[in-house]
Amino acid sequence: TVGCVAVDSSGNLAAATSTGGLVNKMAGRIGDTPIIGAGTYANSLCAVSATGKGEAIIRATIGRDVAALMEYKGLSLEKAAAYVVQECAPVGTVGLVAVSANGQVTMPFNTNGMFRACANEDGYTHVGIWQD
Amino acid sequence: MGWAIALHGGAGDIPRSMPPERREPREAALRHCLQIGVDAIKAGRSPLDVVELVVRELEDNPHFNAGRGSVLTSNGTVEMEACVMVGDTKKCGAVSGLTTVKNAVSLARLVMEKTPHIYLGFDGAEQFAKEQGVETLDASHFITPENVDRLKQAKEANKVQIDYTQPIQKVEEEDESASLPNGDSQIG
Repeated sequence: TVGCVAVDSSGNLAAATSTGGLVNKMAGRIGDTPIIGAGTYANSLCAVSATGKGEAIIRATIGRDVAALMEYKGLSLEKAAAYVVQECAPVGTVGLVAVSANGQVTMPFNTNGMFRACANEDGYTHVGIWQD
Repeated sequence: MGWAIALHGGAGDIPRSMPPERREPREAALRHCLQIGVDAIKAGRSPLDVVELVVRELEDNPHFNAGRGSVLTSNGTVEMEACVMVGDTKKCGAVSGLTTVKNAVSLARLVMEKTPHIYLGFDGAEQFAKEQGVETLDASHFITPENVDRLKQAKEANKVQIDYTQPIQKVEEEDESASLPNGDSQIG
């Protein structure tokens, strides 16, 4: 699954996700990617794109839960995303990338690895696969 | 406050022993796609334009599980899906069950912008793609030899695999010279 999230200097947010699904999936199976609030979500606070096992991501409403923790509990993007990835989905099933309206970036995962990259206006750039 | 961009190319059981010839092209692709996004956002493109642009590039790269290189169903076919969402308006569009659309993410954006709906699937989505004139290709374009091998392994083990699951090893295999199609030794 591939995905991208972006925020501009005015705080405008967007998310996009695209996938082929699971190897050997049943024909007709729909995963998390096109399900709003699961694999993809954006509101005025954050934008989220998830990857991993779609069924787990749908059950945990990963994308929307990150936004909800920020909206209702006032958590930072990093804390909200970390909580959702570590506490709301089984180990080995999910990773996500997310940005907030104020330019924060986070890329947590509970799988062995996640192909990922990010950059921001301050000049920070990161490309990674495994936990550093 | 400032711009920021993040992208992913899939998560899963990615072995730290992944050989350089498999790791390096993916890392290079991540850098390339990131740079495309950075250039676009610096040029003043909207975040929606940026995420579509970056995901199209990732879809076109056979090393990732979307577009060309999509994994296969149990029938040996591709069924691709994509979604876009805009933060301030919560406008969104999604598609599923695509078999010929080159860039599913762009069709998802068209669903958002050209229909009163959020989500189109299968025959309806393909029909909409034709009506909108988006680029389509024969399904064989999306199927790579590596993914044919992955499906074969998964079917033999009667399992489904998420992105970058390590090749399934047959415990009864005793041929020490055997190696998997992607070059990973079965005996470690």
